[in-house]
Amino acid sequence: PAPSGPAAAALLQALGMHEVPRGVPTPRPVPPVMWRLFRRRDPREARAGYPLRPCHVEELGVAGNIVRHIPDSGLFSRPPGPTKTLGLCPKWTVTFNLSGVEPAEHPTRARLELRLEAENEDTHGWELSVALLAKHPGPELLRIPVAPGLLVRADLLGAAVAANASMPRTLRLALALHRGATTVCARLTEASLLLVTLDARLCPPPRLRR
Amino acid sequence: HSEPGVGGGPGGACRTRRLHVSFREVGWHRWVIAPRGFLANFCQGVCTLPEALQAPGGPPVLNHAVLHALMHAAAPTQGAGPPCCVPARLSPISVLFFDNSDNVVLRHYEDMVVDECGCR
Repeated sequence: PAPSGPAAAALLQALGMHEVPRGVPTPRPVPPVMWRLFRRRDPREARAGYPLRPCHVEELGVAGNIVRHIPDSGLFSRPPGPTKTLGLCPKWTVTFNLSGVEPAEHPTRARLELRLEAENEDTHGWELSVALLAKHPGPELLRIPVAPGLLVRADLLGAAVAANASMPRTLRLALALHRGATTVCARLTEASLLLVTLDARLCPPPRLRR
Repeated sequence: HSEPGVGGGPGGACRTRRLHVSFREVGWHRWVIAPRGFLANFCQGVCTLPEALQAPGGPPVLNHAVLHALMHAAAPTQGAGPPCCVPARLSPISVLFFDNSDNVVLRHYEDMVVDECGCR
């Protein structure tokens, strides 16, 4: 049985976690990017000769000591929507639960990752607009080119996520597809947020100049 | 799991002893994805002379621990006792796990593995 009482609390605190793990998590595949980042930080590989900088995520080139892969919590409840329409394509809302991020953690990278699917037609020139969603959609924050089947990435730091500020408990975004003349719509099949944060309390103090 | 002390007890010179931490042992194997455990190690051993001297190949010898050991050798029943056998070099680990919102989280922890012990 898991240690309980002060021993477990001390160990959790040492690991920077404040909630006792809740039983068995919902099994889901570990995203390849997380495996890659884990292996990159594996000390045995580090000993093999490319030194690791503390509190830095080499592969993403940013400061950080906590990386989270957060799936859209509304993905599986979204209706597929029409694949073809003369009118506007349906807009999508994606929601990311950030309640696990501590106030002391500051974001250094917030990368939205999406995958669209559509019937094979001319999808040249497609773009996707991203806006923050409160009660109503806010102004368009950024617009990115998209192509069905390909992983679309968009950096939200400084746009939908304020740098050097504590994170909100939930991040909701409104996505809209701008498809030009074609009547084809797309389906949003994957949506996740790759969030890198820095908890400076866990970082070694900077070395004093001698 | 830790190795039994050298010679059946915590004797011998100050050095690193194996200590393996298994997440299964503490019942966290369902939400810790990787690693399954890690070698944390610990320091144990005596820090009297000559053990308080650095291991061959270490830095120059004369430091506070040696003075401390000299004073202890001169007046074992008085003073502060021998130097302590403590971690001298540590390295980090990373842990991949599911948090309570089923997100996959990678956390990096400094100073989690004892690579070297020394008398201080």
